Amino acid sequence: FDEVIVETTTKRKQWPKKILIHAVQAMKAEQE
Amino acid sequence: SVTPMAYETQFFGFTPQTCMLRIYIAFQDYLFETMLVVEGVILKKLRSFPGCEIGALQIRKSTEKFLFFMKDHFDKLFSKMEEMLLQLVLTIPENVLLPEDKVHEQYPYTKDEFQALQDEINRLQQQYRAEASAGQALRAELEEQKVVQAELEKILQCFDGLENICREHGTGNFKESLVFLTQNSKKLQGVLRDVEEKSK
Amino acid sequence: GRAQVLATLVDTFLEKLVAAGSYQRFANCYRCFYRLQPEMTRSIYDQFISQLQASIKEEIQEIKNEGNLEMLFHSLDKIVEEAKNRQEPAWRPSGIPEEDVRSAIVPYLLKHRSYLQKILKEKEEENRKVAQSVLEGRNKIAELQQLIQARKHAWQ
Repeated sequence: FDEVIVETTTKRKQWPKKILIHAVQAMKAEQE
Repeated sequence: SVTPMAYETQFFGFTPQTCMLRIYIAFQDYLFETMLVVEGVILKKLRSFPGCEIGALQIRKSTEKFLFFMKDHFDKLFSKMEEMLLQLVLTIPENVLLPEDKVHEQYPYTKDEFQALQDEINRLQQQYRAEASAGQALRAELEEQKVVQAELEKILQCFDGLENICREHGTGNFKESLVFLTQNSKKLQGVLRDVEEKSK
Repeated sequence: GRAQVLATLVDTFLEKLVAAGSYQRFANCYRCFYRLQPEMTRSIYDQFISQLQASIKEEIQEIKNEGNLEMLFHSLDKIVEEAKNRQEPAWRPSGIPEEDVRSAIVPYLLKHRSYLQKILKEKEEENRKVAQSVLEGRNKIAELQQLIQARKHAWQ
């Protein structure tokens, strides 16, 4: 349970930034 | 029921409970270890007294008695400390938002609002594509107009050329000169006919 | 700050633990040895206490180093300080990732939207100008055609 909490909250902390990188890249590509 | 303290875990990178457990176990180990060291020292001292009746078992009983007492207080004091640590130190107050989540405070978008934003972006993209192709069509027509205008100007130049030829040969107004020419030719035909009749 | 509170709580814990495990209590438990060697008992007790305190403080320091707690406590103190004017509960993860990640993308979508609005406006403005020249061109061609018609009729 402890590991699940740590793993989940680590994703909550890190993944939006990772996803954003791709989302921003997609938008920039679209703009180009 | 276990409160996972997920938000605290997101900040610290470990669950506060695990941290407390880690501290508890470490403290407890130290207590046991130092107790064992105490007992070892006492036994060693006793061995230096020949004929002493105090046996190891007796010392062990004393150790257990003291340890039992210490452990009981240790647990009480530790749970008090744990409660305070979880309340004051390893906790994120309800009104606090972590920096990585600031975006939720600035843009609290519902699902519908988000969808509306995406729809608007798609609409703008369609519109832009339409404008872009319209722009291409307009520029294509502009190119075409250049060609057509050049052709039409060429035709006009033909007319101008014609008129210039007339002007160069003394006939300013083509129509009048044509009339004049026609009359002249008619006259000439008349004269020709006269001449022919006279010669007969 | 949190670091200070932690240090105070650990010190208090140790103080109370030592108070509970007093020398009297120790001597009482090791009565047989105490009768034989009272001074020795005292020095063993003192060493026991100082060793226990040192180990516990060392452990706390180790955990702080391991978890980088000094820095984390300091930054959390700052974050809490900044939020002191907010009373209502702040946002928390909903537990539905795709919902939560949505807000993270919104600022970039908004930027994207204003970019599209800008270039659409520019494109429309540009097309307006080109359309204007196309209309002028069409009129010019119509004029030329009329002119040619007129010249042609005149010749005819």
